[in-house]
Amino acid sequence: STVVLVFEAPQGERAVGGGGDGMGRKGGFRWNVEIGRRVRVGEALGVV
Amino acid sequence: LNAALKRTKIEWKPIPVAVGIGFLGAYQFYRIQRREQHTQPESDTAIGKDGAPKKRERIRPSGPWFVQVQIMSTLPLKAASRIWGRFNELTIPYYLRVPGFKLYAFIFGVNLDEVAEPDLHTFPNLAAFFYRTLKPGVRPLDPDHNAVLSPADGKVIQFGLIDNGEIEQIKGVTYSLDALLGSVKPSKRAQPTIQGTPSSTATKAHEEAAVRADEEFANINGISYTLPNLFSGPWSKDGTPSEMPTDQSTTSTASSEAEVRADLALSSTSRPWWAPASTQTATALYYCVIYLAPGDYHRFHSPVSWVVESRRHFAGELYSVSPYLQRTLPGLFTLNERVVLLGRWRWGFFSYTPVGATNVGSIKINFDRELRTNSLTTDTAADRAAEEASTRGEPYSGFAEATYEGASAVLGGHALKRGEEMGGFQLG
Repeated sequence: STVVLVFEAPQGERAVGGGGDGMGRKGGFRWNVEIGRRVRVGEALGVV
Repeated sequence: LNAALKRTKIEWKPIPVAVGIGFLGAYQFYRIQRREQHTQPESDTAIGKDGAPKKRERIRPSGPWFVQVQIMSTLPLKAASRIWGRFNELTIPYYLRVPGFKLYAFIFGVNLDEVAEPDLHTFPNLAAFFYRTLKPGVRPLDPDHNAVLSPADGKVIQFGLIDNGEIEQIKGVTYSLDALLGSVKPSKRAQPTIQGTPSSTATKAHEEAAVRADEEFANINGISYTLPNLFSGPWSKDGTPSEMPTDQSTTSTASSEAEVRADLALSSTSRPWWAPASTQTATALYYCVIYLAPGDYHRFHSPVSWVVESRRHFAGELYSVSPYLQRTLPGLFTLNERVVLLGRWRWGFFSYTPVGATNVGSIKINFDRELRTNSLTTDTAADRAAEEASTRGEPYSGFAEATYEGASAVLGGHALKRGEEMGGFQLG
């Protein structure tokens, strides 16, 4: 089985020279996970 | 006994079960073909920036995997899942339970130390063991209240930013939000959120922005797209759906309304949840896919404090959702049976979608007693709704929708606090 989350979250500002969430942005929502990582209930997937 | 075995003549005869499987396969194929004929092509509903219909490809399996999907479509996966579920509900002899569950735990990596019930004898069958609860405290919540929590135990298959209304499943292959969630009317609440201190000027500006929501565009990640385009659907001008297959509205009582209200920064006054602000925060849409292996804890919990306003049940099929198939079969989630919970949280739109699979047949939502997944009755109703829509000359959206009413009118939905159990996946 699988679960899919789709949500709206603050985008943050464009980062100059990289950094931020790895998508060229700083602030806003940041992911704390990696593809293939095992997670358990209650762990943070990301933080606003 | 030895003599009897030796002297017994063995006669081979055709097993009628094969005929039954063949019939179910043929019926399944016929049923899917019929439903697809009635399902509305997406290109009919997409509206471009200039208001003209925008051509958009319908999500369909294509490429080398098209044949595989066609073959799988002929398999009676739901019937198999139901039989599998019934089988797993058979009571296991008392003395076989502990070795049986320990063997299962060994094969699928279940940590028996976390199971709330220490005596495995109390689980009468595999279905009960599969839907086990955990000891209190073994899944502590992240202390950061700004965190989006993992709703389930599992493996992160994919995550990222939704670009132009499309979710990337594998490199270069995408599927649209419309196909996954169904068409969503961009409510005032789902607009980019304004956070901060209330002010009358900002209130007015936000209200005006909300009123224009149907026509305006959101700019996310530097790319403009319309929320109406992203969530477009067969809605009438007064904002009500022009076609709603079945109304299964459910009234629920939320136990956590106060906490959720506080988290949504709602006061006890009449301040609306989207209460305005002095500063506007640009928002984007994010997604995350988590795969639950057979040995994982199969109940899921609320990732944030949010309000569930409605749910949509897509009958779909029950293909496997193993990581291998997810990598190789484009749009897998848009084909499978799923329950889409739509709502809002502190920052705007929020949705949670459990997707069913062949081996894990049904999805349970704790606060929705009317929901029946992997059900022959539901499938028949979906087929009937598609047929009726076709008779009326209207498109069929492919889902049955229900709305939730909270204990108070302020939140306007079922409130869930972070970490609260929402439901789970059950065998069969």
